[in-house]
Amino acid sequence: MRLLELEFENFKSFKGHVTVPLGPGFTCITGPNGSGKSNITDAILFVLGSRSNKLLRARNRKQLIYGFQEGSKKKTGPKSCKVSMVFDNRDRFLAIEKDQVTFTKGIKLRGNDTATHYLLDGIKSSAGEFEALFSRAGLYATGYNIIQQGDVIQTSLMSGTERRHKIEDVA
Amino acid sequence: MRLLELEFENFKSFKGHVTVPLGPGFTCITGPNGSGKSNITDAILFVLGSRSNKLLRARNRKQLIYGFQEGSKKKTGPKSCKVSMVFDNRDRFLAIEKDQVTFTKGIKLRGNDTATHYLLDGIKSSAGEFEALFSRAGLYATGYNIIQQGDVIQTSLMSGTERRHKIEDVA
Amino acid sequence: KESKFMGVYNSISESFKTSFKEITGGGEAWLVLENEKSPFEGGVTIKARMPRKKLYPVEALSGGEKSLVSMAFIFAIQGYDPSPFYLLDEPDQNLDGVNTEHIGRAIALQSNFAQFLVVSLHHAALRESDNVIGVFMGDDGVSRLHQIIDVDTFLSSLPVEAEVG
Amino acid sequence: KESKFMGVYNSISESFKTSFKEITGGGEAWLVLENEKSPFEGGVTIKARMPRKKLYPVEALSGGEKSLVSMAFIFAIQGYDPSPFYLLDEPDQNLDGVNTEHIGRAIALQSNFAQFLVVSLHHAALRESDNVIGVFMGDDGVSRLHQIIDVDTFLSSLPVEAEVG
Ligand SMILES: Nc1ncnc2c1ncn2[C@@H]1O[C@H](COP(=O)(O)OP(=O)(O)OP(=O)(O)O)[C@@H](O)[C@H]1O
Ligand SMILES: Nc1ncnc2c1ncn2[C@@H]1O[C@H](COP(=O)(O)OP(=O)(O)OP(=O)(O)O)[C@@H](O)[C@H]1O
Ligand SMILES: [Mg+2]
Ligand SMILES: [Mg+2]
Repeated sequence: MRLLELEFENFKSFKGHVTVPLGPGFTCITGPNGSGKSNITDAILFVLGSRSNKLLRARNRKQLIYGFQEGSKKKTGPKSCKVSMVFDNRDRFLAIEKDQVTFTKGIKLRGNDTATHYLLDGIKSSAGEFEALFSRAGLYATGYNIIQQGDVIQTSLMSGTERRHKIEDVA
Repeated sequence: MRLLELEFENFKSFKGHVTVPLGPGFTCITGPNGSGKSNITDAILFVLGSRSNKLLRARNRKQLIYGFQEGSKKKTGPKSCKVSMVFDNRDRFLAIEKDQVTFTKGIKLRGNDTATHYLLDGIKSSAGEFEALFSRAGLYATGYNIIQQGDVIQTSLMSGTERRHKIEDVA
Repeated sequence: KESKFMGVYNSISESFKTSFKEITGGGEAWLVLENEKSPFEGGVTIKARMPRKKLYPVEALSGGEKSLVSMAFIFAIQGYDPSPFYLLDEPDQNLDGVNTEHIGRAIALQSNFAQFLVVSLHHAALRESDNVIGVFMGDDGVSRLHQIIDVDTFLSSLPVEAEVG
Repeated sequence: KESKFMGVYNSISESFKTSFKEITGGGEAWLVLENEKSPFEGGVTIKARMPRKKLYPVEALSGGEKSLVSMAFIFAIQGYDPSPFYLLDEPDQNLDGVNTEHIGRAIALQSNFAQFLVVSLHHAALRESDNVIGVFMGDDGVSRLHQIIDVDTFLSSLPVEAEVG
C-alpha cells in the first residue's frame, strides 16, 4: 500500500502534463523557495478531499488552475486542471479488487465558477465514493500522517481532545 | 533609543543572575535547540507587558520561575524571578527625564499563586505606569517590531483590518 | 468500544516512549489520559522530558523540542497501524544541525515500514533519503522536476548555508 | 484623523515598494486600501509579485516568499517611524540558502537605523551580524551565554548542515 506516482495537469505551478514517479521508502523533495514543493503537497491534499481551499492556499478553486493570476480576465490559459494519485493496491488496503488504483480529481472553469469531477481508474466517480474508499483505508486530508509547512509543532500542541480523536481514528 | 542590556534573575532557564549586554546594530542570538534563545524573547515580552501567559509558553506565571517542574511540589528552588530591561534614553523616546531607564518586572510565589511587582529605576511602579510609558514610546508586546518563533509568515497573512490597525498604531 | 480504544491507546503509548527515546537519544515521553475512568470524557495529554533535563510542561518546550515530540508521536501511531504514506512538508524547519541528522535518520529507519515523502531544505534529509526530487521554477514561471541522482554533487553545487548546533 | 492615517499609509506604501524590491532583487509589492473612499471601513491588503513571476494572491505564495513579504513590510514601517528595537525569533526559518543571505544583508543594512536582535540558526545571519551571542544549556539544565568573538571559528566547530537553494 503506497503511492506509485502522481500526475498533474495544469495544477498550480505545474503547466501541462507532469508525472512524478514515487519510490517506496524515503523520498526527499527539495528546491529553492517558491519552486513548487508545497504545491505537490497541495495536489495530494486536493485529491484526498481537502474541503478547505484555505488549506490549499487558494481563496477559491479557480486559483488551483495553472496560470491563474490576480485581477486578470483570464481569457487565455488552461480552463481546467487535474491531479491523479496512483496507488499500489496489491495488499488490498483499498476496498477495490485491483492491484493498482488511480484516483483523479479535476476542476473545470464554468462561467465565473468551477465544477469538480472525479474519476476512479478513468471511470466517472464522485466525492462520496472517494471519501468512502479513503476513509475505509484510513486516509484523511486531515490525517496524522500529513504535516503541512509550518504545522509540525501543532502535533505536540493540539488539544487533548483532538489528540484523542486522532487515536480514535486509528482504532 | 535602544536596549543597553537585559538582566535576568531566575527567569525560565536562566538560573541566578545573568546579564545580557546588547550592542547597537545587529545582534544575532544562536545556539542548539532548547538552549534558551526564545526564553530571552519571552523575557522581553514579559517586561513589555504581554498579557497572555500562552504567548510566553507558560500555562501560568509560576512556570516562568527557574526550576518550575511539572507535578513537583516545588519545595526547593527559587520562589521568585525578575527581568530588567535597560534603555538608552538620551533621545528621550521614553517620557522620562533621564539618559538611562530601567524597567524591572518580577514574580513572587504567594501560596499557590503569584504576585507581580514593577520597578522603574529601582522604585516601586505599576503595570499602569509601564503601559503608559511604553505605549507613548510606541512599544507594545504585540507590536509589528516583534516576531515570535513560527510567526514570521503571519505578518503577510494577517487580516486586512489587523494590518490597518498596525499602521494606525504607528500613525 | 472503550476497550478497543484502550487497546490502541496503550499500544501507541508504548511506541511513543520508544520512539521518543530513540529520536532524542535518551529522553522520556508518555501519554496520559485526562480522565482515566472515562477516557472519552477527557483528552490525551503528552508528557515529554528531554535528555539531561527535568520534566517541563510540553508547551514550555522549545520549537525544536516540540518538533521532535510531534515526530515521535507520528512514529508511535505508525508503529501501531501504518498509514499508506507519510507526507511531511518541512518537518525539520525548527531543527538545529544535530537534530536534523537525528530526524533524517529516524525517518530513514521508519521508511522501511512505510513510504515517506518529505519536503526539506536540509542536507541531512537529502543524504538520508533513498530518492531526491529536485523542484525548480524557470523564468517562465513553470515548475519542473528533476530526479537528483548524485546528491553530493547536487549539494556541493548549492550556496552552502547551514544551521547552527 | 483620516488625513493623518493617509499620510502614514502612503509613506509606508512607498517604503514597502522599495524594501520588497531590494530584498527580492526586483520584485514588486504595494499596499491596497480595501475601501478607498473610507479607509477606516476596510482593511489594508498586500499585493506582491516575485521577480520573474506573475502576480499571484499573497496567500498562494510559498512559505519562503511570504517570509520575505513580511520582512519587507516590517522594514517599510521602520522606514516611516523606527521602533526602538526589533526582536525577531527565527524570521529565516523558511528561507533557502540564497534568501537567508538576502535577508541577513537586508537586516544588516536596516540595523544602521535601529537595533536588531535576531534569533537564528543560519550561518548567513551570524556572518552579517555585528555581534553573536551563543546560548548553551549545560547538563545541569541551566542556560548560559557566551559572546562569540570569532564567528568563523565558531561556525566551523559546528556540525555542518545546510539549506538547499
Ligand atoms: N495557479 C497557479 N499558477 C501558476 N503558478 C502558481 C499558481 N499557484 C501558485 N503558483 C506558484 O507557486 C508558487 C508557490 O509554490 P510552493 O508553495 O510550492 O513553493 P515551495 O517550493 O514550497 O517554496 P518554499 O520553500 O518557500 O516553501 C507561487 O509563488 C506561485 O509562483
Ligand atoms: N521555568 C523553567 N525553569 C527551567 N528551565 C526552563 C523553564 N522554562 C523553560 N525551561 C527550559 O527552556 C527550554 C526551552 O528554551 P527555548 O525555547 O528558549 O529554546 P530555544 O533555544 O529557543 O530552542 P529552539 O532552537 O528549539 O527554538 C525548555 O526545554 C526547558 O528546558
Ligand atoms: Mg513550501
Ligand atoms: Mg526557540
